[in-house]
Amino acid sequence: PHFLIAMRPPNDAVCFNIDEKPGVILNLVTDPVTGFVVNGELIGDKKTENNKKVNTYFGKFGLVYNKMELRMEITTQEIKLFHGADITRFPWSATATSTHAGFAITINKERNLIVTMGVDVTFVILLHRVWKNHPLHQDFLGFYTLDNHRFSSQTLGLLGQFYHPIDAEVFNIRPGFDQGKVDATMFVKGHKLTVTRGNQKDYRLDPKHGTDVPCWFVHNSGKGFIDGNHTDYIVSTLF
Amino acid sequence: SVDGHPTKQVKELEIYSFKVDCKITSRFARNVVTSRVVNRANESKEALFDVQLPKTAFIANFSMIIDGVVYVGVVKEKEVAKQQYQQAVARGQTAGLVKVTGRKMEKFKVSVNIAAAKKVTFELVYEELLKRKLGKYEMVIRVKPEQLVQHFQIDVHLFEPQGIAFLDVNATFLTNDLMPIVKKTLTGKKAHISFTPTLDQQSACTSCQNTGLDGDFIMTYDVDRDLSAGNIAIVNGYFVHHFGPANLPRVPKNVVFVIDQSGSMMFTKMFQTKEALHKILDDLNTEDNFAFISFSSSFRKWKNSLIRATTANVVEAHKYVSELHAGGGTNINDPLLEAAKLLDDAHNLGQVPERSVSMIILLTDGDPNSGESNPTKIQSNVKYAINNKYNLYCLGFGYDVKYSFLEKMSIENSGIARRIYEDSDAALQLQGFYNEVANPLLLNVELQYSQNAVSDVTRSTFKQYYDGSEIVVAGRIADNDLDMFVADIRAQDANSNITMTYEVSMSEVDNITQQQQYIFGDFTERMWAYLTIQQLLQQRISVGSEEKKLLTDRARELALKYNFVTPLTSMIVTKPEEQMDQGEFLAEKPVEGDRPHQAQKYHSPSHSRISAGSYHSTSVDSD
Repeated sequence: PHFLIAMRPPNDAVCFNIDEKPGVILNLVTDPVTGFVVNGELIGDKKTENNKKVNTYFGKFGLVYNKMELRMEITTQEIKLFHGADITRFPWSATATSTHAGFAITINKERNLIVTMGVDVTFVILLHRVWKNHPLHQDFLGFYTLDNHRFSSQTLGLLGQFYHPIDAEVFNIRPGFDQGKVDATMFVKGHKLTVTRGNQKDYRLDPKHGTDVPCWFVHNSGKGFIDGNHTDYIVSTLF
Repeated sequence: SVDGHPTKQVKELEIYSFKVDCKITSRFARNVVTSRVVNRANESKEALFDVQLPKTAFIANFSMIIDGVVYVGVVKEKEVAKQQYQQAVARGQTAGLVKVTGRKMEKFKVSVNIAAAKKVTFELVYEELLKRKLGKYEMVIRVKPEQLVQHFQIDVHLFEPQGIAFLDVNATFLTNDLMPIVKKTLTGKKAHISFTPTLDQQSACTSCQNTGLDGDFIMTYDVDRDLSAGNIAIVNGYFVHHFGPANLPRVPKNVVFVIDQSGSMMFTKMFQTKEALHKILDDLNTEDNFAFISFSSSFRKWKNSLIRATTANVVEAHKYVSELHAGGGTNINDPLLEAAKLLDDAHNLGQVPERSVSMIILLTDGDPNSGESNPTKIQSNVKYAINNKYNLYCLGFGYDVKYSFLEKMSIENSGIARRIYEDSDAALQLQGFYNEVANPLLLNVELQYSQNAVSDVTRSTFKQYYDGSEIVVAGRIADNDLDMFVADIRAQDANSNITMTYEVSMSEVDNITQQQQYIFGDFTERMWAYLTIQQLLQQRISVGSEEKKLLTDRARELALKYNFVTPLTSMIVTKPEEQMDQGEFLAEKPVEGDRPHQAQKYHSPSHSRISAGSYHSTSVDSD
């Protein structure tokens, strides 16, 4: 999956890929103060050709909100909401909302799931439907943070660490290794990284084709831009 | 159900064809029963058409074709039909009336004389909205031809737009030999069942003339369902919305069992009640709260408050139930008021969850004869005490109960009444009812449709939705230019408030309708009429006289328009003049709750003749 981190000002973005095997679960958000955790499990294509890179996507997300004893498991088939011992299961074919005190989910059928906590936290999980007879690809999910104001400054995770401001400086823009692309040097978190100008897709407005977002691409699975190595974010269970 | 046969002279009167053709679309079933009989005798003979149909069905048409002449039944207002029928009644002729038979069925019976070497074709059409109970729809066709039939066929076509989750077919008369004759094909949304036994296969024994087909042909199925807004069928300007979500956590319930232990409950009824209560106690969820009040001339509380259904409390409750014994009179008023008070206290003191369903289940086998015994006063006391906060379910055990009293009291308090038949399975009937209300899934369900675009919508708010059931709402689309049909559902589940939306573009609906080729085109309109009439008839039970008249007029008007035989309408069937004392049952359709009476049978004369050129009317009545 590709990660896209908005940087402001100026309105720019940083992006990186995490390549891991299908079945690996990555921690995206962990806020020890609010007890909110988001993990995502990777899936691959239906089959892969020999010696070719395995493309991975998110096929399942697990959200935990300990304060309210709430858990959610979102797959490409359905949305399961656990409240204590109770389970409520919504299909993606429904247009529905479920409102708890201070927590709500809204399903726009076959399109997206919006999770809100109070007025300061909003996530969107996009459903990408693929033609079911496609020889390679299968349905997958996307995760977007729209508002993260309520998270504490101790929030971690591949996305969560960027919920609080970081400084990055991009300089020495130069012709890149790939023809037509430019490289630059990014100074971030005490590291000097070579980054490449490229585009990544944001599918919120146009779920089919996506909207190109120009970004500085950080190589090696975001190494240097993210805290530690991407393998530090591998967790054993969805919850 | 089907039961077509000549009662006598079997060899001379032959049913050469008998067919039940059933089409079900979106739970609405239309059954056409056709019987063809030939008189092979040298003199006229009486042919009897005797069919059983579910009590919940409405007869929609009946016709006879005799010697090429078609005699069609005409639905008329009950009083008008009665006047027309007066002369025949005076002569003691009651052919063609409908009467209740057993727990679930009604018998439609009509006879006609047919001349030597002539044929008669009977055709009965009835329609029914199949109701989902305990997670399935059930359709029963009762089969009992009294002779072997050359062409015998049961043919069922089922189309469910949501997809068919499972489909089972069984029959009480099916032996291992007959089982392979039942053909079932199921492909996603469509299914076809056919049963066409040959003469040999119908025989009860090798080379004998007795039929082995005697019993119920039962089809059960359910549709695919999930937690969504359900499914809406729109055809010819009428919509029907089926809402029965799955995958929801259950809402805890608080139940007060009010158990009659008067003298009349002694022996079998008490034994069966205890048996059922023991089973119900074992099925209680640990999140539920419960209480017992037993009564005869006075009442006795098991505990002073509702308690959680913990293992220890349930064990103690078993002991209490085991010690129940019968004796004394029947005071229904006081224990019901006490039950309401127990629930009030539990809510006021916060002993029960805020999101929970509170209900009173009354089991009684008799009329109130102790304490307050005026039924009207009891109803008003109970309504005041419950104050629209709890559901009251009344189970009338046996035939000594005043069922109409219980029915009105239940409906006034958001519940239903159910008769428990005195039989070996009474305990199972009690458990079965309890299971229907044992698992509430949603509270305060409201279904709303495109504003100003719909009219004549049937009931669309429900205090609870129970697991295994289904909510059905129908209405008329008043806006001819409507582009998008929108249904919004609001409800509360165990933990959250849920809203769901169903949107469908009207152009898409037309396409779907054309593609799917509905089994019968105007079924949504007829289903709407069926549902509206049923609800109007039920509402009549609990309203004042002025409103009752309005509801009655509306229901009657619809029944006449859609040709339904209901408690407000009758069907007149004109047939050739017969002898006055035909061998017939004196039959009326009793209203549920009346004590069933024995059918009176009159002996037939040895023969009868057609009086050529003369006609009179017989009637199909249902009240």
